[in-house]
Amino acid sequence: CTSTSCPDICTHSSPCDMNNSQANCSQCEPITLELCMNLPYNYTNYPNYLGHRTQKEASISWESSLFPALVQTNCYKYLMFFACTILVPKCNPQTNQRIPPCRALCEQSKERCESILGIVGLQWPEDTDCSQFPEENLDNHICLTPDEDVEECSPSHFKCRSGRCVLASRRCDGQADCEDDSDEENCGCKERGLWECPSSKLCIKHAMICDGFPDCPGGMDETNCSFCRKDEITCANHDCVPRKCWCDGQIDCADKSDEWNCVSMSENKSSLMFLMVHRSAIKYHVCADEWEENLSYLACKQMGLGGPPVTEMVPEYKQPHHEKWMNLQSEWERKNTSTLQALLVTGLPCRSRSMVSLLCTKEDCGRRPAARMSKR
Amino acid sequence: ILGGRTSRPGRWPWQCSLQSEPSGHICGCVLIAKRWVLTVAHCFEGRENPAVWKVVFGINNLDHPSVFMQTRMVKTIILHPRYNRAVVDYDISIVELNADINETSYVRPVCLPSREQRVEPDTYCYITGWGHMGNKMPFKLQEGEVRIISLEHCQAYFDMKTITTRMLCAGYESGTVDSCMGDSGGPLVCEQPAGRWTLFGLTSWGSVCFSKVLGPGVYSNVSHFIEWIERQIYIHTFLL
Repeated sequence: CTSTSCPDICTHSSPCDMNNSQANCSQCEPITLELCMNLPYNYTNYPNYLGHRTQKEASISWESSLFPALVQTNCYKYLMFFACTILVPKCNPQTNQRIPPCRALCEQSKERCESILGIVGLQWPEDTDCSQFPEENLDNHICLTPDEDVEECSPSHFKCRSGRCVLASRRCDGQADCEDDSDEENCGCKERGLWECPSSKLCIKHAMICDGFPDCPGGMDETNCSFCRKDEITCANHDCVPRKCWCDGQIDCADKSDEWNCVSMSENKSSLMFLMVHRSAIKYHVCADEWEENLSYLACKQMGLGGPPVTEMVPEYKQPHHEKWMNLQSEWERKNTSTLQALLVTGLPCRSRSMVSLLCTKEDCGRRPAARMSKR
Repeated sequence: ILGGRTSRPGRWPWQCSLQSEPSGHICGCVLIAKRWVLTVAHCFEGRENPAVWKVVFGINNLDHPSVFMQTRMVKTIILHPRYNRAVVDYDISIVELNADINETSYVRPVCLPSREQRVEPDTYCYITGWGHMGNKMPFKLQEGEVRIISLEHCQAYFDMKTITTRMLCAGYESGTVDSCMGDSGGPLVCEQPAGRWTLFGLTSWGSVCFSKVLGPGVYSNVSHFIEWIERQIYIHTFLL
């Protein structure tokens, strides 16, 4: 109960009462257990036949490690099918009841594979007493038997030519894991239905290209994803927005990336750090006219830094090769906005001929109080 | 925590407890700024409504509220959009509190690593939490020292799961010191120069920690998510 929620229909009773059988309130749920995603059914019902109350519990159980390891010995073609029928039992959507494996499937699995476990000193799972499962099949309505063509390996596994299943991440890793080396054959990304990262052998799924998350080294899967015009800039999600919209205080990219990193500090020259704003992707100094201390706080906060800041107004002659200016717009105090860039405009003269220079402090972190001394 | 010890009050001032009625403590969490907390995404499975959660700081004994304790409600829960429930990848979430915490010696944020900052294998770090101890659930916060394990070495323990670069492994082959159920979302911190503690991992998953199957614990690799964390905090502070 500390890690899972109970279905709504059970909220009238104490959800953590162990005497309150969850079997009475469980419903069909989609299979999420990675091992068993290739079954001829998609819905399961808990608790399962090994006593696990949730799929999460099943996924980290001893049995969910044991069965796939055992499959690799090739002891029984339908072992993984059997394992999944007890780890994620099929759910009948009409009755919300579990459909168990047939007794013959259980007996065959145990008969062929139990002895192999014995060799390495392990025991067949105690909860799999085959007599609890029905003998009668009746077209897979009462109990389950596998079809001829059932897949032995889970989707996260690769099936060796020999029939053994090995973890998919071990395929093409330069080391043979199948006894026939078949996991190291046809290792091109294309042959595996994947995309090869430029300048590296890494393969990624096609859905990961241009999705806004870099997956290849150097983020190569996120390059050349958009073709913006000259007067446009590319958002992080590869949309195009007009250049003039960049850092104007209004959100234009769907992912809001046009308003990220709009405030920064210039490089440290002669120990002065000038406040910079990146309107239309051009860097501007900020004119000191009408500047107030609370604006320094805002600028530091936007850069992820703390306060209290030290503000200096630096005359223009001290920074001869300065960038362009941005000024506070008139009546900026009345503007309801949360970013500094929204308060600034270009094209006005800077009467004070001074630029804003800031020193922000980094918020303190990671310190533990010193241990108290006690006389012994 | 298995194989750990009871922690001194205030020793881990960034540790928090994510609680929901009627159960109380559900997951651990970590204070990273006055209004922001990190935890793992799987803590919110089936309970994504912020209104059902509260976050407790400055507490050592869950059964005895202390004068140093601060409680905040949850304003926003931000789950990583790539969180995959089936394979427990991208297991991270950010929690926005309804109000700033008051920074005291018992409630302080931890440092986040920089984007490039990685923790090397064989570094010794600490995990903390109120999770299962193997024989009981503790009332007092537990701490344990664990060793960082390389991803390649870690993969060897988990035949059935892919260890991705979004994960970090720490612990021991024998499982002597490990995180356990209820520690999820809590910190894995390593001491950096000048005595600063930096958050490199969030307790995520592992083998059944008090079973026969042993091995290291698997943590969400915070370094991998720094950019995403910074972006989300910026967006929710300034742009929403």
